[in-house]
Amino acid sequence: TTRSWDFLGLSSHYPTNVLQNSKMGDGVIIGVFDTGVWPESKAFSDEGLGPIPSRWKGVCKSGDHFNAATHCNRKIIGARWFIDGFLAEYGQPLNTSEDPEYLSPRDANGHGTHTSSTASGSYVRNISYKGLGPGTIRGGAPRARLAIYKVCWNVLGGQCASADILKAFDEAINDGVDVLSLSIGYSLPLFSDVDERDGIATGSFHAVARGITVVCGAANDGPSAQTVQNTAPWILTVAASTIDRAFPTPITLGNNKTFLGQAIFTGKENGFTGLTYPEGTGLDPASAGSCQALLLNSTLIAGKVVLCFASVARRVAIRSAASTVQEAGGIGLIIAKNPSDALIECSDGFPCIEVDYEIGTRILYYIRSAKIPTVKLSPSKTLIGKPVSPNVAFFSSRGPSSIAPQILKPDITAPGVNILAATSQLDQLMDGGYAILSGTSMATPHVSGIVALLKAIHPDWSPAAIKSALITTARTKDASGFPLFAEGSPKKLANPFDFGGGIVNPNGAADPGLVYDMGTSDYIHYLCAMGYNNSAISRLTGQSTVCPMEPPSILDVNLPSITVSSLRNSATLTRTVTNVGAPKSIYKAVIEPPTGITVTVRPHILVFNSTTKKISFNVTVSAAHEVNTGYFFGSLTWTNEQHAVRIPLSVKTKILQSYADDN
Amino acid sequence: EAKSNVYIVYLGERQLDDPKLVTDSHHDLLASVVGSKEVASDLMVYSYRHGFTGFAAKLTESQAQKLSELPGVVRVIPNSLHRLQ
Repeated sequence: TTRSWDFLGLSSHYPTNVLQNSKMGDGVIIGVFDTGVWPESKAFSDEGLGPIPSRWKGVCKSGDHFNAATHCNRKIIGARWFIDGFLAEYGQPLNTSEDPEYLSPRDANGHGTHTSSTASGSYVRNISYKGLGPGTIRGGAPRARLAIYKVCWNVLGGQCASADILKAFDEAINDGVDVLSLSIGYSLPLFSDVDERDGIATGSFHAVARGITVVCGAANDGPSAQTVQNTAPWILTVAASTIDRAFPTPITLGNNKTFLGQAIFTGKENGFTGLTYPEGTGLDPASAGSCQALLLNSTLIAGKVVLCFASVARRVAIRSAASTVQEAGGIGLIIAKNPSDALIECSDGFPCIEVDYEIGTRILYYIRSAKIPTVKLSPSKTLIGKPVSPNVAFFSSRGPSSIAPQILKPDITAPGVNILAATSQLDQLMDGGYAILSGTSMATPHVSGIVALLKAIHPDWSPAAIKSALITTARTKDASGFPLFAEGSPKKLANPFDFGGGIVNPNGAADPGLVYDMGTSDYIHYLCAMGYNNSAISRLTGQSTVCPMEPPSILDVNLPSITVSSLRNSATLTRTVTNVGAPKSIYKAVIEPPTGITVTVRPHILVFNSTTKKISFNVTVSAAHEVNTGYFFGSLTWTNEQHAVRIPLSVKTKILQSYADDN
Repeated sequence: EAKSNVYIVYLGERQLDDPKLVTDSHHDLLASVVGSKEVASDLMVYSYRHGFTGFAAKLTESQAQKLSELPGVVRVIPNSLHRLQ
């Protein structure tokens, strides 16, 4: 977070932004469902904070190495843990011999401390990771309060039981939180919105019905389509992007050519050393130099830097190659791979430098042509601002939703790559209590913090109004005004299934002009359109519900997006916007139609005054295509002199129905 | 002896205002299947009583099936694990 808030336009140096206007989220309570908290971190200092909000009804509970009287304060106002559901699956007692853990809100893993400090940590100056990414860390809403609900346990990287998550929802709703932040997901295939195995969909429905915004990660299964999780329309689902920061790492070859790789390499420069590539023989000569299955001869490797080529983007290839090279006595690793954004530091300052296949191939040709190839690896540097532009992260899960493609997911994108924030003192990858982590887990609390700022400014806005404000004002272009890209193979222009509305723009969201609002009746509309039965809907909502004989159209759910996943000829849908700007306002529609699609909007002009605050309009989309197509993308923007209220349009023609080409 | 697992018995939006009464109703409902309130107390893992109503309990598959057939029960589903992102 030493750069991410500046990247999002929330620099604390500027007096006129939503950070200052919201008094940094003072009075708002953010509940975090995660692995707990390391309360001694300076990120949770309560210096300068006023009394705990009087509506707070939660508790701070003492436990293993956690003393409520001293570890809770005016920043961490609540802390408790829920483990019984997990233990029932895992078995009792919790085995802490391999992975340390505390039966208390104390965080052994570090993940919960990282997400909590990103959402609402206090200012901590002069922080870096071994000199990289220096600056001030803080949360999005530095004066908001934190309620910690430890529902995830430090087993196999962090596991959380749905019974425990549901209990945390039950208590958090009663405690008086305003925002809930969940960097938690399940695995595909998804459970339905009314299946409590999910836990998050059901619990969040009840929270949202009480005005609590629930922010969840989209998951890390990208860049494949249809991998997005936490897809219920009442949830605010967050994708991850990079920021305008990079860690270039010089690789100087013996022929004096220098390439810049990416790494978190904070060790010493060793000068020129030998460089080798494990050439193979036989039927698959490339296999010897594959990072996933390096075949090394220790006598040839000792004291040298090794080049390998990875055929998978995941970090496991780097970890496996690094340990193989280290065991063989190698002193460094250059990994040629598809970009995966998230950097990891190899152990003990061992250099693991990533390059793309093009640079990897050029290094390989140098090795093959030189009599005695040599290389010098220099420590990583921090580069911020232009020319580094943000991309949707490789790992960030992509839409469309596999449950309901008409409900655009993810909703919004926030920084989630190489984020420096507070962590547990037991985190093996930390430097002085701070660590660099990547994932939609890190993007989620960025949005939770921003939601807290919006709640402070607009306490009467519904969760749907806040979501609409975020989506309709999000950025789809970089600082130079060019479209954003999404990492993948190959990198491509980002579309709504990559980033929802775009990269979150907190200052714009504070004054969106119009919102596409929703309440329980709209969610009932959605549930009826999905074909869920009357009794399940009635029980979920607490309202006796009889869905119409002819199910309502899911296209009419009042979302700040339009996604037509199966257009044959034409379709007409309805939206309603609520004016939250100046009472007298006139908006005009600006349509950017998807390729081959005609879009008409009626009425084309919306006139608001002191009595007319809501106006409905119809959108008709017609296809010229006569074949099944993929998705084409466009937008509908309502504009006046001050505002541009943009929603994404995604349309796919499907002449042949029920044909498996949904992605 | 049949193996017990944690099941979530979901009853929907809360109908009673007093959380204590809500929890009592959960014990009554579970007792109607497992035989007594004492046994029900032993098997109860969580009573969901503020934001919505339901409970988590250690049940055999047949007990879960019986509960799912009772009036007012929306669904009975097994506990499952999520992961950090």
